Amino acid sequence: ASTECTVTENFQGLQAEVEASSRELVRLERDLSQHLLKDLGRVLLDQPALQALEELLEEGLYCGRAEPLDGPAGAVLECLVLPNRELVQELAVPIFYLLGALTALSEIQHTLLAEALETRTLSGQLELVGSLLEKSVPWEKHSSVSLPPGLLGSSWGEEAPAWVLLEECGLELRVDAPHVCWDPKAQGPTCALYASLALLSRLIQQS
Amino acid sequence: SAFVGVVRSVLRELDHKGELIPVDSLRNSTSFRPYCLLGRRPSSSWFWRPPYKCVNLSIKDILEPDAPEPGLQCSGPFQFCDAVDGLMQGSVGLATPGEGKISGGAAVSGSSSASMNMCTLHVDPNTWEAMHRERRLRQPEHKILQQLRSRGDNIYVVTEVLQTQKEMEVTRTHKQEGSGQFVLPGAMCVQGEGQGHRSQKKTITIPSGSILAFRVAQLVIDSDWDIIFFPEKKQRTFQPPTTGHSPIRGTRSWLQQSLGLSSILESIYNHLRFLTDG
Repeated sequence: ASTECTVTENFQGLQAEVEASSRELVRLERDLSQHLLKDLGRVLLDQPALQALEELLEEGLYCGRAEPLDGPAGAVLECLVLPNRELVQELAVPIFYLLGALTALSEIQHTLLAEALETRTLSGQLELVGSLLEKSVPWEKHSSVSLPPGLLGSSWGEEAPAWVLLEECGLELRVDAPHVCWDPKAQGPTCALYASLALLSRLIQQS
Repeated sequence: SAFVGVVRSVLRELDHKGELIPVDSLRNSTSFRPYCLLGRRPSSSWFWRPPYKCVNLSIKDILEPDAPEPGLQCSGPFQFCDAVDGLMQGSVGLATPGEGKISGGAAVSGSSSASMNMCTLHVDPNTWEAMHRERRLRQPEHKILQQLRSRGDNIYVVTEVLQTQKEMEVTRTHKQEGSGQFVLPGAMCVQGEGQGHRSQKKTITIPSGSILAFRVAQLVIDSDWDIIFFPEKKQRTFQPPTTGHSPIRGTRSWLQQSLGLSSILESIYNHLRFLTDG
């Protein structure tokens, strides 16, 4: 998607890239989705495993095969290979894209995403981040973006997971008249957060 | 985190243009010294970039003749004092259709404080000129460099850092208080009330010499080397190879899908791959 399409750098462009990169996940079987989700949750809490998995998958996509690996990274990898160790490209490409998005996030965000995977509370956060990205266009300019109260939940404040997820992207948030001070420097991490939430949500839908 | 909060707060004051890259954790705060080389994979997206990673090499490790890194220029010191205090209050009342009643109030307060001495250390642009003129790429190429080349990663060199000069303590507190009452009507009247509070205090110590933010320039490595201070988005450290697996794999996939002659094409593909490898 990244190399073959003309990409517009706005929210619609991001949505198109995410959609193109995750389309194949629709064909994922339920059992496999459940395994992937469980193992990705473990990888999110293990930074070296996340890095090792991304590197091995990159290598695997280059040569078409992936050698076995120990630990949670190895468990994810087993979901993506055939018995002869050939990588299933249709699955490996979206998971590689997801790992790329995850590595652009902080360790604290990984922990929160792992918790949200456990409680299956990703969809609200996805809507919230999507709404923010849509309203903050043009991304190159500072702006103040109000957040829809319906998407914030009852515990909107410094301790709320959605608050921390956005704050870790480099955004300044306000509790009263909930809004975000959009900073162009936060664009990369916020887009990566959106893509991570979108792909993980899609995996949850399939499971 | 408290560390990230401090770094952002400092950069808001000292770096309006956003030219410095914040260090994302205290654990990494000594990895980004001037002259250190950093690697970064090409991104799989148009919308974000992977983080810079320390590759445990300095520019002196890839150049000859072998010589220590030249000295740095220091600007500062800058003194930074940040104290934030805030209080928010709110209340809610709700009368239910059956004449039940729920009411409550809450207050959240937060504060953070930090005081620090910092300086910037940067490599004089003339130093880069002299290095480029006098020193050549070491042969054979360093093994780490070979690996980065084969992965297609870009390489950057740290040209400037923002560094603490004294050990400093950062404290962040967060307090929540709340109370509420409820009355539920019915055959048996149920009512109750409660209150509570929660207090959280985080203190971290940032050692002297910790790096809070850094600036990089991109290395370009061909038959010679060069430094690009303002790289374009598509600028690569290593020129992509003219032959490789990828175009063949793309052709293979397209042919298989279009014609369904997988077994015949498999052998043609293997033959082509052999030739390309050769």
